[in-house]
Amino acid sequence: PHFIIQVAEEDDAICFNINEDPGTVLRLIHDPATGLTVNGEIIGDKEPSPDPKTRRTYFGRLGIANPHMDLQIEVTTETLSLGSGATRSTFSWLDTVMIAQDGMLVAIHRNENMTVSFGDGATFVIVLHQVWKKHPTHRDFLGFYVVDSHRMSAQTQGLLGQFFHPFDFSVSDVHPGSDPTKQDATMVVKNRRLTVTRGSQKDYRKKSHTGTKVPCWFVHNNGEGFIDGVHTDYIVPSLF
Amino acid sequence: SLPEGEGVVNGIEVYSTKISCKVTSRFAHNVVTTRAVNRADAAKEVSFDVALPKTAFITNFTLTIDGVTYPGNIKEKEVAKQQYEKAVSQGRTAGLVKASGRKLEKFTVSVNVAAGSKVTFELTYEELLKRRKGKYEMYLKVQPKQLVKHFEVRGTRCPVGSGSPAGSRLLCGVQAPLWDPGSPVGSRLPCGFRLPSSSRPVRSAQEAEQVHVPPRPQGHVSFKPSLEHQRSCPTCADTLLNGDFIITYDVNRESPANVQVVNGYFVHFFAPHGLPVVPKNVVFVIDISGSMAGRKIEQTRDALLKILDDIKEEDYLNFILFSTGVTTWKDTLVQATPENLQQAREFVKNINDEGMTNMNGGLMRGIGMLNEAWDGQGAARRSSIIILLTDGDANYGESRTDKIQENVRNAIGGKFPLYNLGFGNNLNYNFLERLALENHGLARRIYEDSDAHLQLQGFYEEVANPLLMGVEMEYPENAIQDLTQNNYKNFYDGSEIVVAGRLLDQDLNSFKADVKGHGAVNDLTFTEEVDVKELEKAFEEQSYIFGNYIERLWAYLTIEQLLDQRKKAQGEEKENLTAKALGLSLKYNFVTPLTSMVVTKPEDGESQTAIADKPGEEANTVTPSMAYLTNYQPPQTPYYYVDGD
Repeated sequence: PHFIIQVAEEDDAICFNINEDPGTVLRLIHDPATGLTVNGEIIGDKEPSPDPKTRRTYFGRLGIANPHMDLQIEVTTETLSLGSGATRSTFSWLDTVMIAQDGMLVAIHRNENMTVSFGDGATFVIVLHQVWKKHPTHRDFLGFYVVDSHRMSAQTQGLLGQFFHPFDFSVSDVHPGSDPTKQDATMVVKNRRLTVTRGSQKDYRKKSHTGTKVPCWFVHNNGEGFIDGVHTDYIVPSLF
Repeated sequence: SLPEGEGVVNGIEVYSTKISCKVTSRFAHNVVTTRAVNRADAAKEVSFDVALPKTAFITNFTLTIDGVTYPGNIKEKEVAKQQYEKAVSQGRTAGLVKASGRKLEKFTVSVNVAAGSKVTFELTYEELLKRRKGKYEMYLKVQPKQLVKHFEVRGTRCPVGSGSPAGSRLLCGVQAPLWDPGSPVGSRLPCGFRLPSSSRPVRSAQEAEQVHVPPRPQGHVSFKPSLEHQRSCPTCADTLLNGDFIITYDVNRESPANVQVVNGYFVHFFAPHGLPVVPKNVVFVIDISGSMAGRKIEQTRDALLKILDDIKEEDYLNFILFSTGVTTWKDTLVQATPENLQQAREFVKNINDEGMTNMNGGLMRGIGMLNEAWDGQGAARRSSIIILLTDGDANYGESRTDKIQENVRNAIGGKFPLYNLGFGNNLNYNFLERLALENHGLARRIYEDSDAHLQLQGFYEEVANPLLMGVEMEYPENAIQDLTQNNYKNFYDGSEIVVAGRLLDQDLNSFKADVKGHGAVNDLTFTEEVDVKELEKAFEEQSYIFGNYIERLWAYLTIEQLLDQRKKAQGEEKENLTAKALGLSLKYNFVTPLTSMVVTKPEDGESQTAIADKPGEEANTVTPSMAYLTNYQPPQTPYYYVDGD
C-alpha cells in the first residue's frame, strides 16, 4: 500500500510504500492514552506477480478498536461491521446509513466511503475502491484517510499515527534521478538524510473514481529513515 | 369431449381450469378461469367454487355464456345487498363468499346453463404478500370435484426485487399436492415440480419431477396433471387432486431498502438484516379460566415451555395468569437467566384452569409491570411487548369492553405494542382486534386444533426478535402525498415494512427516503436516494410487469389500513374512514368488506345477478370448500348469485 503524509506547515507531502506479504497486518494508529487503534490487513492481486518488486498490495481489511467505548469496527471490501460488546451490526457497501452511538458517528455512503467520527477530535474516512468484478488480476481494496486527529495524544504511534505530531523536513539538492522523468533530492527529516524522488499519489476522498493528484516526495525502501524504526516493527498479529 | 364417467358428471364436463398466478415483487395477481359445457339434454346448473386467501381482494369476475361476456361491476355493499335480498325473496339460493379454514375464503357462484351451452367463469384477485419469518408465501388450494381435461396451475414470478429493479432473485418452493392419502403432508421441493410423463399416477410428492426455476428474468412453476394423473385409480372417474400449491420465496436483498416508482406512485420496502436483536421485556398475560380446561390449557403450557427454550438471557419476562383473580409468577419482571428459566418452567407446568375471566385485571397487572420496568430501566435500549392469550369474553371484574379498551389505552399510553391471541371461536375477536390495533399491536386467531401450540409458538417467533424500535419512514413533505402508515413501534427480524405513496409532482427527478430507528446499541438512519426517472425507465423495459401494479399496491395497502383504522374508530371519524375506504374500493374495483361485485345477465325478461362479496372477521368458519364443484340440481328458475357474510 501507498502512504501519503501531508505536511500542512510545509505545504507539501511525503509518501512511501510498504511492501509486505498478503495477510500481513500493519499497525496504522495506536494512541496509548485512549486505546484507539487502527490496523490494516494487506491483500494482493487475484493473480500475484511472481516478482516481489512488481507485486501490488493494498489494504483489504481495516480494524478500528476503541476499548473505552467497547467498540470494534471491521471493514472489508464486502461488509462493514460494528461490534459493541457481544452485539454486532453488519452492513454492506450497498447501504447508505448513519449510525450514532455514544458520541461516535459512522456514516456509510453506498459504494463510496465510510466516515467514522469520535466526538469532534478524531475522524477517519475509509474509501472503497471498486474494480471491474471480472478483472483478471485486480480486486477491490480500501483506502484509509485521517481527516482529523487533533484530539489524539502526543504518544500516538503507528505508520500513520507517528506523523500526527508536527515535524519539520527540508529538501535540497534537487537533481535528475535515475528515471529521467523524475527528480531526486536530499531530504533532511528526523535528523536523517534521505534520498527521495519527486512523484505523486492520489487522494480519493472527494473524487472516489478519479482521485486528486497529490505531489509528494517519495521515500524508498518501505519508508526507511522516515518512519520510526523499520516497517516490520509495525506488523501486528491480528486486526484486533 | 369425454364420455359419461370420463370427466362428465351429471352431464357437465369441465374441460378446462387454469389458474394463473403472477407475482410482481410482493404483489400477486391471480386469474382463475374455468370452462365447462353442458352435454346433457336439459338445462343444468354449474357451480364455480374457488378458495382464495382471506387477505386477497377480488378485483374482477366475469361470466361468459355462449360467447357473451357479462362483466362484474363493483358496487357499494348496501346497493348490492338490495339485489341480493330481492333474489332471495324470489326463492333463489345464493352462493356465498365465506371464511373457509384458517387462511381461505370460499367464493361460490352457480349458473344455469342451457343444454349444449358453454360457460366460462373468470375470477381475478390480488393480494399483497406479507413477509413472515423471512419468506413470502403465495397459497392456492387445489381441489377440483371432478376430472378436468385441461388442468393447469401456472405460477410466474417477475423479478422486481430489491437493489436494482432488474437484479433480484426469487427463491421459490412448492408444497406438493397430496397425491394420495399415504403421501407425506407438506413435503417441500426446492423450486417447483412437474408430473413425470409416465401414465402411472404419482404416489408421493417425492416422485414428482423437480423443475428448477431460473433466477431471471422470469421464473415459472407449472403444475399440469393429465386426466390419467388426476384419476384416483386407473378405472376411476373421480379425481385425487387435493392439495396446496404454495410458492414460497424471498427476495435477494442487497440493501435494506428498495424503492420502486411507476407512473407517479412509489412503494418503499424496508427489511434490514445483520442488526443485533434488541433485548426485550415481555409479559405473557394468560387466560386460565374454566373454558381453557383440557386441551387448550395443555397446548398453552406446551407452547410456553417451548417459548421459554427460545428466550434469550438478556430478555426480561413474567407470566400473569388471570381467571377470577390475577396471579403472577414473579412480582416484577425478571431476567431470563438459566435459573429463572428453570423456575419459569416449573411454574408453567403447574398452570391449571379455574374460575372466570378477569381480563381487565390481568391486562392491568401486566401493563403495570411493563410500565415499572420502563421507568426503572431509564434510557436502556429495550423493546417492551405484552402478549395476551384468551379464549373468551371478560366476565369478571370489569367486563365492559369499551371500559377495558379505555383502561388499556390509558395504561399503555402508546409506549409499547399489545398483541392479542384469540384462542378458539367463542370469543369477541372484533374486540380483541380493536384493542390490539389501538395499542400498536395486532390480533391473531389461534385455531383450536392439534397444532395450536405451534401457532402460539409461531406467533412468538414472529415478534421475538425486534431489530429496531420506533421506526419512522421519512420523505420530503413537499414531494409526497397520500402516504400509507410510515411509523412502527418495532421492526421484527424476518418481516418487512411496506410504505407506499404518491408523488406530488409527476416530473420529479429524485427524492430521498430516510428510515430512522433505534437499534440494540445505536440509532440508525438508512437513506435511499431515489432516481425517479432512472427507475421508471428501468421498469418500462420490463414489459412483463403490469404497469399500474404499484398504484394498485398503494390502493390495496391504503384500503387495508383504512379498514383497520375504522375498526378502532367511532362516530364521524369512522364515517370518514369508511367513506375513504369505500371510495378507493370502488375506484380500484376491489371487493372489500364495504363493496360487492355484481354480474347481471338479463334472461327471460328478468335480470339475473351474481355478487362477489367479502366477509368480515365475524363470519363463521366453515369446513374447507371443494373447488370447481359441479353438481346437478333439478331445473328451476335459473340464477347465479354470490354474496357474503
